[in-house]
Amino acid sequence: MLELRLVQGSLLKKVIESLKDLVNDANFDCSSTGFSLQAMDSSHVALMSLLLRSDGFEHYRCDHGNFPMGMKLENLSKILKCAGNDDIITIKADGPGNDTVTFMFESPSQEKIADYEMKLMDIDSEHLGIPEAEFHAIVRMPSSEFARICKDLSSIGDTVVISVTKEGIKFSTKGDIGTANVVCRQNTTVDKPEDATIIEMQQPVSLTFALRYMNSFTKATPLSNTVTISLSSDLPVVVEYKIAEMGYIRFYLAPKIEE
Amino acid sequence: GSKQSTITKFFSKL
Repeated sequence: MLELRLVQGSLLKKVIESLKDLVNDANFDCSSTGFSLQAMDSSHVALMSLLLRSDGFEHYRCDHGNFPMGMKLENLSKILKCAGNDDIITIKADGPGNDTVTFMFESPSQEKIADYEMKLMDIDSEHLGIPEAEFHAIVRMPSSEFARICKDLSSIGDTVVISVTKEGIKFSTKGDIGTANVVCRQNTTVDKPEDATIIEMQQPVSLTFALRYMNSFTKATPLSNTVTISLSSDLPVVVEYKIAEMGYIRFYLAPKIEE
Repeated sequence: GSKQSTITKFFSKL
């Protein structure tokens, strides 16, 4: 028996919207830790890791140890679009061996209750071990600003060079029509803490990434006012959006490497 | 030119 009641149902809607362009189908894992997912895009260039901790749910019951539920994200998205933004979402399943999952949507006033049953799928997914890393630079900035930069640069070029130095974090691209550079300096003198740009640098780092993926990651912007970008010269970048009181969604993107 | 690497180059299967 699995029963997860999420009062802020819109979080789940936003999470799936941020994943569905990169991930076709995936196993959601339910354990005592929480509701989680690890999946790669079909080219294995990006890896997505989601955690919604069990204590963030109003009710969290998962009796079967680790219980993977294979879902096609496009179908899940269709169903979650039927939930109102203020609805409470309850996910129910009978346990291993059962091939359906039920989503119940309750309006805040409880005057409307809907349930949608979705077929589960068997998915062969390989879990990757993500090593604990020492990053050369960790930058926290407003998520809307990061989204804006990725969108702006993708009208000029296909790749972005992200460099962190004492000066700040620099995003550069070049294309047929010309070049673009955007520098964000550390800025902690802001009225609201979420507007700050904070740069922790151990050593300068510069890496090249495909902008198409970065733009996809920014679909998670509605989940958090801030984004954290962690860079090391020999590792995938980690773009993390914290999910209030519940966990995170992390996007790992493999760099482009000079031949 | 630069070549796109993959996640599996960096992280191994469990």
